[in-house]
Amino acid sequence: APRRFAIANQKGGVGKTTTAINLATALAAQSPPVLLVDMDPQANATTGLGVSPGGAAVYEVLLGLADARDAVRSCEVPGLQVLPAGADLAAAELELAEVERRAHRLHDVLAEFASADEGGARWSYVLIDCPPALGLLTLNALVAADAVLAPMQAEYFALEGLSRLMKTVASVRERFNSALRIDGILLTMVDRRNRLSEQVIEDLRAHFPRLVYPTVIPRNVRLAEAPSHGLPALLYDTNCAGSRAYIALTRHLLARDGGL
Amino acid sequence: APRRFAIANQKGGVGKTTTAINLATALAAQSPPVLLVDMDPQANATTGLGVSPGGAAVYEVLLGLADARDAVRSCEVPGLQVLPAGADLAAAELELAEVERRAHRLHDVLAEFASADEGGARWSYVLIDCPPALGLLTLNALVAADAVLAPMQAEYFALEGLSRLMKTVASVRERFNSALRIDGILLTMVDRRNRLSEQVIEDLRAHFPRLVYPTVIPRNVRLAEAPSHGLPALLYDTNCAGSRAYIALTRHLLARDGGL
Ligand SMILES: Nc1ncnc2c1ncn2[C@@H]1O[C@H](COP(=O)(O)OP(=O)(O)OP(=O)(O)O)[C@@H](O)[C@H]1O
Ligand SMILES: Nc1ncnc2c1ncn2[C@@H]1O[C@H](COP(=O)(O)OP(=O)(O)OP(=O)(O)O)[C@@H](O)[C@H]1O
Ligand SMILES: [Mg+2]
Ligand SMILES: [Mg+2]
Repeated sequence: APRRFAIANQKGGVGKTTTAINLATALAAQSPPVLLVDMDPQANATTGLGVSPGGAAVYEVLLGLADARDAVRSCEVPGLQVLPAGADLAAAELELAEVERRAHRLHDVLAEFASADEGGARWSYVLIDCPPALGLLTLNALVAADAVLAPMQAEYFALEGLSRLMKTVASVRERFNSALRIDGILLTMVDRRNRLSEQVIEDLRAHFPRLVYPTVIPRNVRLAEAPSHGLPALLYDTNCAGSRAYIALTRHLLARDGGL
Repeated sequence: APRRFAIANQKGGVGKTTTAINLATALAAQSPPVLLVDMDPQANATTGLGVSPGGAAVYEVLLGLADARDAVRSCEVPGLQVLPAGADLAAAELELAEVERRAHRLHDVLAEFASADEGGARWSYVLIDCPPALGLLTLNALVAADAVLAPMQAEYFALEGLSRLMKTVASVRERFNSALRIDGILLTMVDRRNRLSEQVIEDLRAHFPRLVYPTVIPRNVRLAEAPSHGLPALLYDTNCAGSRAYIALTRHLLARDGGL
């Protein structure tokens, strides 16, 4: 069963960060401890969980300038820790290009984190939030992960991007990480009243019957409000449609992997 | 009056491509000829206008392997030409890093295109669609443009991204392109029924009174359906709320710049 998920899709604004935040929160509630790694220079997962910027972050850790143990931060969610991003993570992508094992830096950091962990706090799950790009930061996530969870909107441009994402995963599997696979496609921001989404969902379920998660995340403004309070929707409004959908997704994953 | 606009925002999925396609279409109807340059490896603007992939594209042109005149393509919109992207544009970003005047390649290509144009078809407008990143491809767009049009969603993460975009524009103005400024912020996918958007729009208009365009683009599924037909919304459904909003924006720009 996959334990390290890259939340990835090069298409922008498909709900990667919202999924990383809320899935990490629900997993931490059921199966702590969970680590969320923010690999995006936008640092949305970091601020969305109320983690204040400053101090060692994923940039320093990837470049070997700080220890992951010193960079990891707690947040409002018990059992959830965050390896935060900062804006200088954009510079990291250029500097990383010069470093040895540049595609494996996150993989090596996580391996060393786990092995050195005398506190016995081995992560049940690691979720890695990726930027909307297939550059070196996303590559590090794909090499460190055992599976990709790909959020996507039920719209045309997102559909076009899917095949490119799948090619990238296949190529990473061949060249760097033979364990990598797509665990599933998560349909997000779904507005069931519109015919375009229904059509796209139908197409996807027809082409990839085993890949599309049975749970879809509805469009729900509460999910967009929560980050302005530095809280996951699951704490901001536990009973909203968005929160309930992420809880359902978590139950599906845990039950499927025998965790419940 | 700005003639070359970079449609830019590092935040993903805020409507850059939808704006590039529909604004280019409306401008081509009122003030042809217009050139749309697709600087995004996702090539959404290219496919959204029904331009088939294959043949010389922006990648070859930026690396000096092909002439812009051979790469430019027409589409369903009279008076609108497209300099298309292809997936190998992702490779371009790495190769461009090695090239002389690497931040100026698009600028130099457009300058040479204009000067060599004996057909007298000097562009009234050039719109450049950018990827969701502040890397070398977006930098080329910012150096080639005289202004940035920044689409953004009326949501929290987009608000956070705005200051970073403004810092980037200021830094490009200082280092590479003293003419560059933000022409305006275009609120997109606005759902007026939700309080979060009203709040964000109010904040923005208070902080940046002269920057937020009076026109906002409403959330309208017709805008998301159009690209699956290879048509801009303006041809697919001329009277839908989304098309009317892009026409209103175009009138505002042309009237403001004395073009009408
Ligand atoms: N189900 C949903 N309903 C309503 N709004 C949502 C939903 N999921 C995400 N959002 C909002 O939509 C916007 C885009 O989502 P998000 O930032 O999570 O996407 P992303 O894929 O991480 O974007 P990027 O590509 O920029 O990293 C955000 O403002 C977010 O709050
Ligand atoms: N006003 C709107 N109403 C409804 N859907 C929209 C609207 N504008 C854009 N869309 C849809 O939302 C999605 C994101 O828009 P678009 O691709 O234009 O954003 P983008 O900023 O170019 O994304 P990226 O960062 O990936 O380049 C697309 O599926 C698009 O068709
Ligand atoms: Mg994100
Ligand atoms: Mg785009």
